[in-house]
Amino acid sequence: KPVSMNAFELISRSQSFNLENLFGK
Amino acid sequence: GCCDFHKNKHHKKLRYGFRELSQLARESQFTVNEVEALYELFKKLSSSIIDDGLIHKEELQLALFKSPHSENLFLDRVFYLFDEKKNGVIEFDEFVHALNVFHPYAPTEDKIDFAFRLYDLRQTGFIEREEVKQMVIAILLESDMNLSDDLLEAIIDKTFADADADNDGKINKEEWKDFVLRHPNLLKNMTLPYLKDITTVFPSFVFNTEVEE
Repeated sequence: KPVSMNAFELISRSQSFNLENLFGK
Repeated sequence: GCCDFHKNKHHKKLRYGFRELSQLARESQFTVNEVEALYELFKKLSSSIIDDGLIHKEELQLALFKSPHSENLFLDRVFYLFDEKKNGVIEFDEFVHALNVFHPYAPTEDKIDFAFRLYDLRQTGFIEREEVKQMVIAILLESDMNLSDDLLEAIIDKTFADADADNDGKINKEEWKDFVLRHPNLLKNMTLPYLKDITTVFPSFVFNTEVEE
């Protein structure tokens, strides 16, 4: 099943890639 | 006038007077009030470890990951891209320029470009297979997910079969653009809906505002 996922989908969903924490949420 | 008073009182920290703030608003999607609200956020971030009005890498790290240490591949890239002048710190104008790309109304083209530069780890002008693998491995490590190397290779093969149109093992800017336009959800992390409501997230700007909009 994970093969159906593309690598950039994994990357872009990662927590590290989320700048939302900047706002101290 | 009022601005000289501010300068004396806060030394270098309040270099941003009305003229600079409205200049930043003109060159971005933000209104002057929103730039002022971003300035409140910036002041908070830039004083979290060293109170010098500049965001150091450890401060960005602390804000994003709640810890000033622990190595992170993406943090390095994000910091590098925010730091336009490449002098090792993020200044307020750089902060506004970078966040502008994440604005819900920023041009998709800018988001595509920023994501490309983010993922082009070695800055070769291509997103290479090795870089993609390195990023996926980093994500798997931090999320305690286990994937066999075979499966990992299969995911990357499939991604490159889709993205690498000329089949040379690396993704160039044009290929990236075509790929992302076919998979727009890949740009989701390039938009921060919060930026539309930044003045309500940081209402304290009202106390320092120089304009009523």
